[in-house]
Amino acid sequence: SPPSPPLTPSPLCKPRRLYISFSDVGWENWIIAPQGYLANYCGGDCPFPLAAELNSTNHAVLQTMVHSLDPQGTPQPCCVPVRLSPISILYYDNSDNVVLRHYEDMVVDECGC
Amino acid sequence: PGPQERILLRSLGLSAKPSPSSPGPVPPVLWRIFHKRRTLARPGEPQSCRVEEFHVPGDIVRVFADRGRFLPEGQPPGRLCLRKLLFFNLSALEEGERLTMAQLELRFHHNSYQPASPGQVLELRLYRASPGGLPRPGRSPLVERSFVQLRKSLPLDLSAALKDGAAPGSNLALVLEISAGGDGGTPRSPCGSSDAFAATSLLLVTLGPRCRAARGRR
Repeated sequence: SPPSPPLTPSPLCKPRRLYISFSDVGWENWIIAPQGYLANYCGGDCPFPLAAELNSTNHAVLQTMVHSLDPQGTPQPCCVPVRLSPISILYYDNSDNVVLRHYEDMVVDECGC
Repeated sequence: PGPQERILLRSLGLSAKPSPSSPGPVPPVLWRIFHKRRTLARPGEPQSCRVEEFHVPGDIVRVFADRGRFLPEGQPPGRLCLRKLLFFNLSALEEGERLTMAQLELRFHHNSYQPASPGQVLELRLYRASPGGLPRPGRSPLVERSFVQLRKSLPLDLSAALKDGAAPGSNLALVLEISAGGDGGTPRSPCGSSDAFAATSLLLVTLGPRCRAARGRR
């Protein structure tokens, strides 16, 4: 099969992979599970004209238009999470009790402008 | 810890980084809930602030180990098999958490396969204790029931009994009594299988301030 085109990272706003390992932050002695998780983050541009798939607000559409007319005066809209998921963490608290806690908005699933 | 770590810990609802000194085994029920949530989690699927396994609202499930001690039986020997002060340090509960479920678990060393003959019935009573570790005089028991010890675990629902008492930051002291039930047990072993008693733990489900706010928003 023809070689797949080189994967050039898209400059557009979208979720980027970010794996958080709790041992990297020195938390492995009290977090039981998970040992880490895929948190991701939003990165990329919100250029004019905002493509339909960029999940943007009306305000962002206007801002990109003004930015294209006056790049110095008006910045591009930001690329931010628009859909997140929760995770549950199992850990020991300071009294050695075992705690299972549910945390909302811990994983970035979708980004937008 | 650096300022970033403190901010991150606070966002996880922790005032400081826990440093467990002698962490015990993870209760199987918490592993089950944890793994079920991981396998069922779908991107973007907002998990509700509920603990489906217990059909109650809540986003924090804690299992507290019993720090109490066995008490002298006192009562004339023969009927009382076991008397224990149960002490749970609930200081981990934060202001703003609302208790939605409380379950005391009695664990035994092994299942009991003896046929449940009349002498095997045991009586269980659970009292609120005074700080000195004695049942508060004149108070009826929180739980009073007979049981036959067949399985390694006997759960007792204390939700109604504790709704008012386990205010965040408080400790909880109870006295557990197990007596020979029925006609006083077989002459050979009046206390039957209560000798297999191993330990107790307290499982609490609470609704934390974040989830309460989110529910309010909805």
